[in-house]
Amino acid sequence: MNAFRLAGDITHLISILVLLLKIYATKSCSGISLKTQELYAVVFLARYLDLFTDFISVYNSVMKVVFILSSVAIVWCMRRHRAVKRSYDKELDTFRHYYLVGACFVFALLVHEKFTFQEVFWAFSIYLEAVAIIPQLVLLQRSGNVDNLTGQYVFFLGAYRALYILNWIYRYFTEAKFSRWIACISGLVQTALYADFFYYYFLSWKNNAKLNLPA
Amino acid sequence: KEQPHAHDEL
Repeated sequence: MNAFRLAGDITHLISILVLLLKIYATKSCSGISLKTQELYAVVFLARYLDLFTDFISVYNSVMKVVFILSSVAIVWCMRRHRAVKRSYDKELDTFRHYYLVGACFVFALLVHEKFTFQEVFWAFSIYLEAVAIIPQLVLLQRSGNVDNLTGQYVFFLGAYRALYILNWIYRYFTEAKFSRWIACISGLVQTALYADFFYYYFLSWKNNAKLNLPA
Repeated sequence: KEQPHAHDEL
């Protein structure tokens, strides 16, 4: 494992911790899209079907369990916890995410590495992860101003994607047989979705101002 | 030699 990938995994973990911290400390999930969180839970459940069939490393297995449990816990909190549920911006979070699930699944049936149960679900999870942030970005755009922790949450998620691209470039040059075009192309699409957010994030950071997304 | 696992990333 190279430093870029480790840093990518760590920033991914930090983004989840920031989100949990926000929900726990403020007992509020305002500014957070339940739809994006549901999509992430589906992403991890579909991708880590290999948890019991393929052992890669202790690190790998532990991270998989952490990602599954934390994503399910966040969805549970936003749906069931009384105070948290009340703060949910339901009327702003109207993106039809079921279409994304359907489209990604059909796409996975068409484009995959092997036509097996696990491989189709793996490809599905890669495609779905690429677009899962869309409901969150739409919600932020609609609400206009973004609170600190929510901004940091999205920032760390974006950083994780950017670091994974550096990891692939590194692996491409250092590994003999490195071909994973499904993950790489989806990863590029996913990172591109953050470009707009990053632009305004750095602008607010440079001007030391609150993060505002123009409508 | 064993092939490296295709899905070794998270």
